[in-house]
Amino acid sequence: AGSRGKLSDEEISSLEEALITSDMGHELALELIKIAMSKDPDKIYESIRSELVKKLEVPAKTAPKAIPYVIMTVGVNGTGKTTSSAKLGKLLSDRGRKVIFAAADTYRAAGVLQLQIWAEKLGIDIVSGYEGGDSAAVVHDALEAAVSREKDVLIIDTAGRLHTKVNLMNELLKIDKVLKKKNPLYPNETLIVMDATTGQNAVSQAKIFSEFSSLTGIILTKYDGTSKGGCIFPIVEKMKIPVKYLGIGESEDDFEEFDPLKFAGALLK
Amino acid sequence: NLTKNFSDLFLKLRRKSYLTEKDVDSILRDVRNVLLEADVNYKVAKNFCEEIRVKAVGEKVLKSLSPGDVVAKIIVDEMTSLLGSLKQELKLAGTPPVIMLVGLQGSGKTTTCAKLGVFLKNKGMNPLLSACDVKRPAASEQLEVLCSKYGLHFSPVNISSALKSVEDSLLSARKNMNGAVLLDTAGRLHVDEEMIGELVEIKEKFKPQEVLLVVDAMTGQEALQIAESFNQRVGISGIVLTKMDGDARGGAALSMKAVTGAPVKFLGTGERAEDLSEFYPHRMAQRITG
Ligand SMILES: Nc1nc2c(ncn2[C@@H]2O[C@H](COP(=O)(O)OP(=O)(O)OP(=O)(O)O)[C@@H](O)[C@H]2O)c(=O)[nH]1
Ligand SMILES: Nc1nc2c(ncn2[C@@H]2O[C@H](COP(=O)(O)OP(=O)(O)OP(=O)(O)O)[C@@H](O)[C@H]2O)c(=O)[nH]1
Ligand SMILES: [Mg+2]
Ligand SMILES: [Mg+2]
Repeated sequence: AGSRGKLSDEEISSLEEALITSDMGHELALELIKIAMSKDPDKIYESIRSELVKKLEVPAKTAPKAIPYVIMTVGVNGTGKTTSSAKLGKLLSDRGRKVIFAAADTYRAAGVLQLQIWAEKLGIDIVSGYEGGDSAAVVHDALEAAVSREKDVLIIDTAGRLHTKVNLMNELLKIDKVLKKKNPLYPNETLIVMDATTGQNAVSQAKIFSEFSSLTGIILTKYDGTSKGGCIFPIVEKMKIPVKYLGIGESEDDFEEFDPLKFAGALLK
Repeated sequence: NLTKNFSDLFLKLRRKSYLTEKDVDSILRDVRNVLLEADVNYKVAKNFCEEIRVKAVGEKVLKSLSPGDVVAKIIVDEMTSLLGSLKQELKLAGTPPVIMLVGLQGSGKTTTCAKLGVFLKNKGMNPLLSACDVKRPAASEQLEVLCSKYGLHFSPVNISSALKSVEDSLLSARKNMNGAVLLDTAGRLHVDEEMIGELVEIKEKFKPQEVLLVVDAMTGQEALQIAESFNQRVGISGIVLTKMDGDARGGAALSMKAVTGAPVKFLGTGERAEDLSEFYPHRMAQRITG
């Protein structure tokens, strides 16, 4: 008690460990510990959890309506963009939308084939280029097809790229140009796909990706692992980019809408 | 700008002509935070700082001419030795030697498999790359494309099981007199009992010379648990840290080495087959500490 509030040093230390091992970073952890130290022991969980929920509740930028509605997935290599594009396609298709995919990863070995197999399994239409082709050209063709085939939603799956590679990031600008030429409102959504096991590098990814595209949301994948996904806090709070979906497995149905209260509660378990 | 922190810290240290125990305490608080920012696991960072404190409050250091320089050097040296000071080679004894790549989803196993294929091919070992991922769409095709691109022998997946895929490839290796077999397995969670069991089964039956845990350099706090689980259940002989061409500090390397003792044998530094580098502990220590 006294200068350290109502918690013992050991309790503070174990709270600190729980918060830091969630990947939320030591600064946010310290902020929450200060809150905890000013509360009665039986109020600590509630006050920390509500503080976390407050940081996560960012108003979704209501994207303007358009037909077709264009959603693009971006992110660093291996985070789950292709799988998440498939899951999102299924989710929207189950809600009665007419979905079409653009397999815009023309770079990685079997990148196109991977999404084609998903499309076939889900009964969703797909436009693909060929390996080594121009990804902006695929996007252009997919837009045309989406219009002519009267689709409601176009989901563009892009290649993985490290945010530190300027030439790859510039490719996103090229794709954006093609989209804006068709409709200045496009893309309606750009979702950055992030791996829940990511540590502090998540912030750098979000910062740089948002310089090359206007990010409207995060898909946090592999949340079915043991990582708590705390890496998203500074991104959501400071950059005002909401988490929209969680990937919770490798099948098409392992996808859920983000629930801040549930997420915050799970983090503190 | 995280890099700035540690160099600032060292700069602060260097300006002091005498370090009290209290100075060391506050310095170590800063060091701990820099390590956490670099994704070193909380417990590992804590223990590391304790080790440094013991070394830094030694009589010799505090009264030395530039204690700040000495402490800074202690930190980098201690981390370098923890990361493993000897160059770690692949164990390639076996007829043929079998190298199994394991790890979480998306960590870079298939890409690393192709890189190691080229590495062994350049050593004249004529390797066979075996696709053992029966689940992921186009996993086998992905490895096949890479093999045809780099002129490597390829053994396609046997969709009935990973075990059958391994069996097929070993038969094929014997027939074609391949000098090594690389097994590309499916990504899996360290807590997926069934999938981890599959690896245990493959290991017991085929006794690979190397089990390499392929880990993404941007992995955060959980790297410790991931490495420990894979090591306890399957047993790993080495680590490959991928996507080091990004700006992740890679503190996961320190955590994993600390808990498993398994050395980092290679770094992935890009998407091409040539983007495979040796691991230099001192260089890694500098990257982690910034
Ligand atoms: N457990 C789990 N695995 C996932 C999840 N999402 C994706 N994966 C797996 O992660 C791996 C990589 O997924 P991909 O969809 O290929 O990732 P990507 O971002 O498109 O990869 P690149 O295009 O190469 O950058 C695959 O093995 C997926 O099955 C998830 O939510 N949970
Ligand atoms: N920049 C960079 N990208 C890499 C590196 N290693 C792998 N990748 C990329 O990371 C993504 C995932 O690589 P994969 O080899 O498919 O990963 P995996 O572990 O086999 O994935 P699963 O089989 O689904 O578990 C691909 O886009 C690769 O090109 C690397 O060292 N640097
Ligand atoms: Mg992909
Ligand atoms: Mg693979």
